[in-house]
Amino acid sequence: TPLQNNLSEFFAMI
Amino acid sequence: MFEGRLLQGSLLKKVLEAIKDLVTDTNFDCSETGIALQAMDSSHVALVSLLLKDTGFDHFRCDRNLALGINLQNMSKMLKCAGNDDIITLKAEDEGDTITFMFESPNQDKISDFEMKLMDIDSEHLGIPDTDYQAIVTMPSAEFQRIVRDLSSIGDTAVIGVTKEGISFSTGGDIGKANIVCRQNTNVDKEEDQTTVEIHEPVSLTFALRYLNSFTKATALSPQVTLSLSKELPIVVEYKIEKMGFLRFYLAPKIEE
Repeated sequence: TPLQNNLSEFFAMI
Repeated sequence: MFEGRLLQGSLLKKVLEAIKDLVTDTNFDCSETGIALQAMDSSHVALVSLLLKDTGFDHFRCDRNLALGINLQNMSKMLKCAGNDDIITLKAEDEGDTITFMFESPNQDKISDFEMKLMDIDSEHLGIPDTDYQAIVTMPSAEFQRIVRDLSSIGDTAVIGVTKEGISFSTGGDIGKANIVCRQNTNVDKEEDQTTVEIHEPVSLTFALRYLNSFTKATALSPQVTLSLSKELPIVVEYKIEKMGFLRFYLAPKIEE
């Protein structure tokens, strides 16, 4: 099963 | 104080129905340019971004920026009490801890006031960079909803691929496989039935169907949906809200182990 990425890996927390 | 009067109150009802199962609590950020909302689901895999511009309201006033902390299930309960044709007005005082929803029937013979408690929410805003997506597909929103629903009965994840010919959705599960291709189609009578593909580079990404399915609860907001994809970036699923702004969903892709 492919692993689910997390959004914080793409977008910086501001 | 903040006050926004929305002639087409059903829009707000539809927005709540579209996001209340994905996000529990969120701030509605009110400013003189409108209402904005950004929130992630509890697993931080999907993000909702809403914009309702002041110009889409019949009357809009916001004296100073306010973050109205709202439980979406509770707001949905309140808005369900508004008729589909009702005018909805949102009101909040600068230092208050409540928001008032006023519903006016179209012929003004019934006026209802519902007051809801606000909550303090620490918002986790994400900085979403402006991106030139490799592929942008606009297609009928009902068609996208149907495809995602159909594939969900077969598999858990979908591979979405875009080439200059069109967009494909593939899945597989215990019972077998499915592959649906929608070709670019601009020769239809109604613009809303068109499928258009803008592509710089072919792209193929894998997403959890559970989330895509959840996003399609926004189908009632717009006859068309726009899917923006780039390699190794979250997909953007956008429903434009006529004259007001948009409801966008971002979903992180899955990666092969």
